[in-house]
Amino acid sequence: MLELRLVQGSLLKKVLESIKDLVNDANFDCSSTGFSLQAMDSSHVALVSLLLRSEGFEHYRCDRNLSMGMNLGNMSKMLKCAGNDDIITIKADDGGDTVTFMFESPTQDKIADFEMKLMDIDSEHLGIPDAEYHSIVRMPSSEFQRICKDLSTIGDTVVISVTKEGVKFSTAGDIGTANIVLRQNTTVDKPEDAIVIEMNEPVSLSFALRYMNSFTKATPLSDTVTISLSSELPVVVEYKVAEMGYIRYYLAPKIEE
Amino acid sequence: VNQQRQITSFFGKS
Repeated sequence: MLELRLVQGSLLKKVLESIKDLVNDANFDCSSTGFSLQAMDSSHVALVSLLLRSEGFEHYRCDRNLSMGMNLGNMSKMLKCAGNDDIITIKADDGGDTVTFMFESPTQDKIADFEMKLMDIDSEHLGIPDAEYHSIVRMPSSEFQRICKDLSTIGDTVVISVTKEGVKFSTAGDIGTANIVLRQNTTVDKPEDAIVIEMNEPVSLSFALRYMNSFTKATPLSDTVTISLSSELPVVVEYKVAEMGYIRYYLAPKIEE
Repeated sequence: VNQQRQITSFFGKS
């Protein structure tokens, strides 16, 4: 038996919007730690890792570890039927083939049940090793979204370079080139507006902008984004999910052959 | 030429 009650139901709505375009079908894993998901896109270039810790739910009951295969497009359709202020409860029976999403309005005058069919998904779980990253950049998520959107109108690939001067985002295409440099800036009124560049070693890596743009669908979840880079390793683009967890996107670099 | 790598060439099955 599984019963997870999330008072801030809009978080789950936003989480789905952040991953449904990248991944079609995925297993949601439920354990005493929390509600989690790990899935790759169909071309195995990007991986998304989601964790919503059990402590973040108002009520969290998970009698045994459960893996539920869901079509994220269908799940998104159902969650779109929840109001932004609704409390969302996820319910499932052990060994059952459906999951129920219950939406309660804040005033308790409307209660809706949506039952969705589960599916069997053969997915391989990858081990993500702990890595020391050469450079870590924290910036406003809206700024990162703007940069990815702007650069993708010029080229297909972004080169992200971190030096002691700052972080540079570059692209090139048929019509020309573009370079955007951000310098560290911590003298801001609000901490979420800061640009913090932690450089242990300079690093420069190339990534497909199509994926970066897809990651920025998570922008409504968090005011800030953290980008962790190491030579010849996948980049990690992380958005916190309130106080309860995170969405981490891993993207394999383009490497000169 | 920059070749797109796959995530599976960095992270193995757990």
